[in-house]
Amino acid sequence: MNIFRLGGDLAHLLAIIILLLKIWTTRSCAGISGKSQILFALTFTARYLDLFTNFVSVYNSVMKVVYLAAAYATLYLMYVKFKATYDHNHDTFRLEFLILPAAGLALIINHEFSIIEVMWTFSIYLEAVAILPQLFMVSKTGEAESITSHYLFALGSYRALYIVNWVYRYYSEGFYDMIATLAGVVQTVLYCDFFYLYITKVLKGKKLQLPA
Amino acid sequence: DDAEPDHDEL
Repeated sequence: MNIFRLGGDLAHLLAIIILLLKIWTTRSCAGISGKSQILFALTFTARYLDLFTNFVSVYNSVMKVVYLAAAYATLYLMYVKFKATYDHNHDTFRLEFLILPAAGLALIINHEFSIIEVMWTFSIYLEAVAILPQLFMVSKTGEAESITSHYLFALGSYRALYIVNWVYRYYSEGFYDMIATLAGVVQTVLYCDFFYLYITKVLKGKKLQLPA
Repeated sequence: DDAEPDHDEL
Protein backbone atom coordinates (compact mmCIF):
# COMPACT_ATOMS: atom_id res chain seq x y z
CA MET A 1 0.00 0.00 0.00
CA ASN A 2 1.45 3.33 -1.02
CA ILE A 3 0.14 6.87 -0.72
CA PHE A 4 -1.16 6.95 -4.32
CA ARG A 5 -3.19 3.77 -3.92
CA LEU A 6 -4.60 5.01 -0.61
CA GLY A 7 -5.36 8.38 -2.19
CA GLY A 8 -7.13 6.61 -5.05
CA ASP A 9 -9.24 4.52 -2.71
CA LEU A 10 -10.15 7.56 -0.63
CA ALA A 11 -11.06 9.59 -3.73
CA HIS A 12 -13.27 6.70 -4.80
CA LEU A 13 -14.86 6.53 -1.37
CA LEU A 14 -15.33 10.31 -1.36
CA ALA A 15 -17.06 10.14 -4.76
CA ILE A 16 -19.47 7.48 -3.52
CA ILE A 17 -20.23 9.46 -0.35
CA ILE A 18 -20.75 12.71 -2.28
CA LEU A 19 -23.24 10.97 -4.55
CA LEU A 20 -25.17 9.33 -1.72
CA LEU A 21 -25.27 12.58 0.28
CA LYS A 22 -26.38 14.59 -2.74
CA ILE A 23 -29.27 12.23 -3.40
CA TRP A 24 -30.19 11.92 0.27
CA THR A 25 -30.07 15.61 1.22
CA THR A 26 -31.75 16.96 -1.91
CA ARG A 27 -34.18 14.01 -1.98
CA SER A 28 -33.47 13.87 -5.70
CA CYS A 29 -31.28 12.04 -8.17
CA ALA A 30 -31.79 14.56 -10.98
CA GLY A 31 -28.80 14.73 -13.29
CA ILE A 32 -27.44 11.35 -12.21
CA SER A 33 -27.29 8.49 -14.68
CA GLY A 34 -28.93 5.36 -13.26
CA LYS A 35 -27.33 3.46 -16.14
CA SER A 36 -23.84 4.32 -14.92
CA GLN A 37 -24.83 3.35 -11.38
CA ILE A 38 -26.10 -0.02 -12.64
CA LEU A 39 -22.74 -0.55 -14.35
CA PHE A 40 -20.83 0.32 -11.17
CA ALA A 41 -22.94 -2.10 -9.12
CA LEU A 42 -22.26 -4.76 -11.76
CA THR A 43 -18.55 -3.91 -11.70
CA PHE A 44 -18.22 -4.29 -7.94
CA THR A 45 -20.32 -7.45 -7.90
CA ALA A 46 -18.20 -9.12 -10.58
CA ARG A 47 -14.89 -7.98 -9.07
CA TYR A 48 -15.56 -8.78 -5.44
CA LEU A 49 -16.76 -12.35 -5.98
CA ASP A 50 -13.40 -13.12 -4.34
CA LEU A 51 -14.49 -11.45 -1.10
CA PHE A 52 -14.62 -14.82 0.68
CA THR A 53 -11.98 -16.69 -1.32
CA ASN A 54 -9.10 -14.23 -1.54
CA PHE A 55 -8.33 -12.49 1.73
CA VAL A 56 -5.86 -9.63 1.26
CA SER A 57 -6.32 -7.48 4.36
CA VAL A 58 -9.04 -6.26 6.69
CA TYR A 59 -8.77 -2.90 4.93
CA ASN A 60 -9.45 -4.50 1.52
CA SER A 61 -12.37 -6.58 2.74
CA VAL A 62 -14.00 -3.66 4.54
CA MET A 63 -13.62 -1.41 1.48
CA LYS A 64 -15.09 -4.08 -0.77
CA VAL A 65 -18.15 -4.39 1.46
CA VAL A 66 -18.50 -0.60 1.67
CA TYR A 67 -18.26 -0.16 -2.12
CA LEU A 68 -20.79 -2.94 -2.70
CA ALA A 69 -23.22 -1.64 -0.09
CA ALA A 70 -22.94 1.92 -1.39
CA ALA A 71 -23.47 0.82 -5.00
CA TYR A 72 -26.68 -1.02 -4.13
CA ALA A 73 -27.83 1.75 -1.76
CA THR A 74 -27.43 4.22 -4.64
CA LEU A 75 -29.50 1.99 -6.93
CA TYR A 76 -32.15 1.69 -4.24
CA LEU A 77 -32.34 5.47 -3.81
CA MET A 78 -32.51 6.05 -7.57
CA TYR A 79 -34.86 3.29 -8.65
CA VAL A 80 -37.08 2.93 -5.58
CA LYS A 81 -37.04 5.69 -2.99
CA PHE A 82 -36.57 8.75 -5.22
CA LYS A 83 -37.66 7.12 -8.47
CA ALA A 84 -39.90 10.09 -9.34
CA THR A 85 -36.88 12.41 -9.54
CA TYR A 86 -34.88 10.11 -11.84
CA ASP A 87 -34.27 11.86 -15.12
CA HIS A 88 -34.73 8.81 -17.36
CA ASN A 89 -35.54 10.83 -20.49
CA HIS A 90 -31.93 12.00 -20.60
CA ASP A 91 -30.44 8.66 -19.52
CA THR A 92 -30.74 6.83 -22.81
CA PHE A 93 -27.35 5.16 -23.24
CA ARG A 94 -27.73 1.51 -24.27
CA LEU A 95 -26.10 -0.62 -21.58
CA GLU A 96 -25.66 -3.65 -23.83
CA PHE A 97 -23.25 -1.61 -25.98
CA LEU A 98 -20.87 -1.56 -23.00
CA ILE A 99 -21.66 -4.81 -21.19
CA LEU A 100 -21.42 -7.13 -24.21
CA PRO A 101 -18.04 -5.87 -25.53
CA ALA A 102 -16.61 -5.89 -21.98
CA ALA A 103 -17.81 -9.47 -21.50
CA GLY A 104 -16.52 -10.57 -24.90
CA LEU A 105 -13.12 -8.98 -24.34
CA ALA A 106 -12.88 -10.53 -20.85
CA LEU A 107 -13.41 -13.98 -22.38
CA ILE A 108 -10.59 -13.40 -24.89
CA ILE A 109 -8.01 -11.30 -23.01
CA ASN A 110 -7.58 -12.38 -19.39
CA HIS A 111 -4.86 -13.59 -17.03
CA GLU A 112 -6.44 -17.01 -16.58
CA PHE A 113 -9.52 -18.69 -18.01
CA SER A 114 -11.46 -19.35 -14.82
CA ILE A 115 -14.82 -18.02 -13.66
CA ILE A 116 -13.43 -15.75 -10.92
CA GLU A 117 -10.66 -14.45 -13.15
CA VAL A 118 -12.88 -13.79 -16.18
CA MET A 119 -15.38 -12.00 -13.91
CA TRP A 120 -12.55 -9.90 -12.44
CA THR A 121 -11.37 -9.02 -15.95
CA PHE A 122 -14.94 -8.22 -17.05
CA SER A 123 -15.25 -5.87 -14.07
CA ILE A 124 -12.02 -4.09 -15.02
CA TYR A 125 -13.14 -3.57 -18.63
CA LEU A 126 -16.67 -2.59 -17.62
CA GLU A 127 -15.47 -0.11 -15.01
CA ALA A 128 -13.30 1.59 -17.63
CA VAL A 129 -16.39 2.60 -19.62
CA ALA A 130 -19.07 2.64 -16.88
CA ILE A 131 -19.06 6.44 -16.65
CA LEU A 132 -20.01 6.88 -20.33
CA PRO A 133 -23.81 6.98 -19.71
CA GLN A 134 -23.21 9.70 -17.09
CA LEU A 135 -20.95 11.75 -19.38
CA PHE A 136 -23.46 11.20 -22.22
CA MET A 137 -26.22 12.52 -19.95
CA VAL A 138 -24.19 15.62 -19.05
CA SER A 139 -23.50 16.28 -22.73
CA LYS A 140 -27.18 15.78 -23.58
CA THR A 141 -28.41 18.27 -21.01
CA GLY A 142 -25.36 20.51 -21.61
CA GLU A 143 -24.73 21.09 -17.90
CA ALA A 144 -24.17 19.49 -14.52
CA GLU A 145 -24.86 20.68 -11.00
CA SER A 146 -21.73 21.58 -9.04
CA ILE A 147 -22.20 18.67 -6.67
CA THR A 148 -22.41 16.28 -9.63
CA SER A 149 -19.18 17.82 -10.96
CA HIS A 150 -17.45 17.23 -7.62
CA TYR A 151 -18.65 13.63 -7.71
CA LEU A 152 -17.28 13.15 -11.22
CA PHE A 153 -13.98 14.81 -10.34
CA ALA A 154 -13.43 12.58 -7.30
CA LEU A 155 -14.45 9.50 -9.30
CA GLY A 156 -12.10 10.36 -12.17
CA SER A 157 -9.21 11.16 -9.81
CA TYR A 158 -9.42 7.69 -8.30
CA ARG A 159 -8.22 5.80 -11.37
CA ALA A 160 -5.74 8.54 -12.24
CA LEU A 161 -4.16 8.06 -8.78
CA TYR A 162 -4.18 4.29 -9.34
CA ILE A 163 -2.11 4.84 -12.50
CA VAL A 164 0.52 6.68 -10.46
CA ASN A 165 0.32 3.80 -7.94
CA TRP A 166 0.95 1.27 -10.74
CA VAL A 167 3.97 3.21 -12.01
CA TYR A 168 5.26 3.40 -8.43
CA ARG A 169 4.69 -0.32 -7.84
CA TYR A 170 6.41 -1.21 -11.10
CA TYR A 171 9.57 0.60 -10.03
CA SER A 172 9.46 -0.30 -6.33
CA GLU A 173 8.25 -3.94 -6.46
CA GLY A 174 8.47 -4.91 -10.13
CA PHE A 175 4.69 -5.47 -9.96
CA TYR A 176 2.55 -4.75 -12.97
CA ASP A 177 -0.85 -5.82 -14.23
CA MET A 178 -1.20 -4.97 -17.88
CA ILE A 179 -4.98 -5.50 -18.01
CA ALA A 180 -5.72 -3.23 -15.06
CA THR A 181 -3.22 -0.61 -16.21
CA LEU A 182 -4.42 -0.35 -19.83
CA ALA A 183 -8.09 -0.30 -18.76
CA GLY A 184 -7.22 2.27 -16.09
CA VAL A 185 -5.60 4.50 -18.69
CA VAL A 186 -8.68 4.25 -20.94
CA GLN A 187 -10.89 5.02 -17.93
CA THR A 188 -8.87 8.09 -17.00
CA VAL A 189 -8.67 9.38 -20.58
CA LEU A 190 -12.48 9.36 -20.75
CA TYR A 191 -12.51 11.92 -17.94
CA CYS A 192 -9.94 14.28 -19.49
CA ASP A 193 -12.43 16.55 -21.22
CA PHE A 194 -14.45 16.72 -18.02
CA PHE A 195 -11.32 17.43 -15.92
CA TYR A 196 -10.54 20.36 -18.19
CA LEU A 197 -14.03 21.84 -17.80
CA TYR A 198 -13.97 21.21 -14.04
CA ILE A 199 -10.68 23.02 -13.54
CA THR A 200 -11.48 25.91 -15.86
CA LYS A 201 -15.09 26.42 -14.75
CA VAL A 202 -16.27 24.72 -11.58
CA LEU A 203 -13.20 25.60 -9.52
CA LYS A 204 -13.73 29.23 -10.52
CA GLY A 205 -17.22 29.12 -9.10
CA LYS A 206 -19.05 28.73 -12.36
CA LYS A 207 -21.55 26.06 -13.22
CA LEU A 208 -20.35 23.29 -15.47
CA GLN A 209 -21.92 24.19 -18.75
CA LEU A 210 -20.78 22.76 -22.04
CA PRO A 211 -19.89 25.17 -24.83
CA ALA A 212 -22.91 25.47 -27.12
CA ASP B 1 4.32 -16.39 -16.50
CA ASP B 2 1.97 -18.91 -14.92
CA ALA B 3 1.78 -17.49 -11.42
CA GLU B 4 -1.73 -17.12 -10.01
CA PRO B 5 -3.16 -13.70 -10.76
CA ASP B 6 -2.81 -11.62 -7.62
CA HIS B 7 -5.46 -8.96 -7.11
CA ASP B 8 -4.52 -7.09 -3.99
CA GLU B 9 -6.10 -3.84 -5.15
CA LEU B 10 -9.68 -2.65 -5.15
